[in-house]
Amino acid sequence: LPDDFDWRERGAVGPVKDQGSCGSCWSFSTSGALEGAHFLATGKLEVLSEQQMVDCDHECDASESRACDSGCNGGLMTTAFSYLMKSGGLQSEKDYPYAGRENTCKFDKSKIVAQVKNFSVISVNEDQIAANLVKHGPLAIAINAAYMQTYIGGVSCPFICGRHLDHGVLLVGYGSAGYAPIRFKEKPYWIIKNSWGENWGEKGYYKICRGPHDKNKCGVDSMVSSVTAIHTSKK
Amino acid sequence: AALSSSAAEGEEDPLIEQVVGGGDELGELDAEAHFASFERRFGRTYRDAGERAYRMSVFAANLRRARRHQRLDPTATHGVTKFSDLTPGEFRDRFLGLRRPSLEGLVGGEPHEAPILPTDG
Repeated sequence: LPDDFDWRERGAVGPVKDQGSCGSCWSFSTSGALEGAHFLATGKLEVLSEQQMVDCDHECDASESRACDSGCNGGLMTTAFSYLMKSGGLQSEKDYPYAGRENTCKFDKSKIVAQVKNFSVISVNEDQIAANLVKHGPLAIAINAAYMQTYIGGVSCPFICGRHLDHGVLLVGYGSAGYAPIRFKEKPYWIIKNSWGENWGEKGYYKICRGPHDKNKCGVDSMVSSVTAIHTSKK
Repeated sequence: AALSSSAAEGEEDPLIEQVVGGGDELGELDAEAHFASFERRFGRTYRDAGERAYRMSVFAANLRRARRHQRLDPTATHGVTKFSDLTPGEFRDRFLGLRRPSLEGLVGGEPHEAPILPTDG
């Protein structure tokens, strides 16, 4: 495994977006993973639509018919991948722009840009997460966002942090050591793309520590999934 | 309860002091100055004086919370963000959105389990 890795340097990560006042983080995590997978499959970075999932994805957990994706009221990335496999794929942001609230579904199958071939859930093992990141592109992950409301920058590594998951984000890379502005402590870290706009965090990104002494910090290793895309020729 | 100032609160904290004036309790003037700067920076406007007063009290509580986070998370920088006038509950309800997976999804037996990849060499 390389010591440092960052898909942003390889063109597999789209622009930072802003979910606004809508509990749709899951759709941004899902679209970010599929943007990366589509890039790996085709060499093209397409900015994909979250609104299609907010409006049209009401997929439920296979094992619990009441646990369903529901627009601004929350969803799950793996269920969204299942929806995308059934719907045929995802339109572009341009064709189905983000509105920040749930509307009636306006999905147009003829405008699908990216298709999900398959998705996988990765074990709670940091080497496996890093290996899947390098192999399959950016990963859809969940995290406990307790420290993110006040986060400005640096490598977050709280002494105490719950592991119940309440936010969906995108893992785009990792670094071997980062510096905290005041304490110059070196911490290996994950690089995470958030969906709260560029005027939050480090230009929209968040760093959280990883490594043998800081495993699964804030639950970051607990719910990790990768997706692979098919090359869809545009009709 | 989250904002009860623990004994540790008294420690000086160089980072947060850039955001919040010295001393443990926020002076009225201090909070007002920071809040006015926050309003300008993020273009905030409130319905009326009552709403603004309430939001300023939430803001002051969040400054104390940022100071606590800084203490608990010293390798990051914590302070005023665009969410500083929201209670933790409002923040959670409006800007997160991860649904809890069903028990089965958590317990394992996941049909989409990823194969183990080689990580040495």
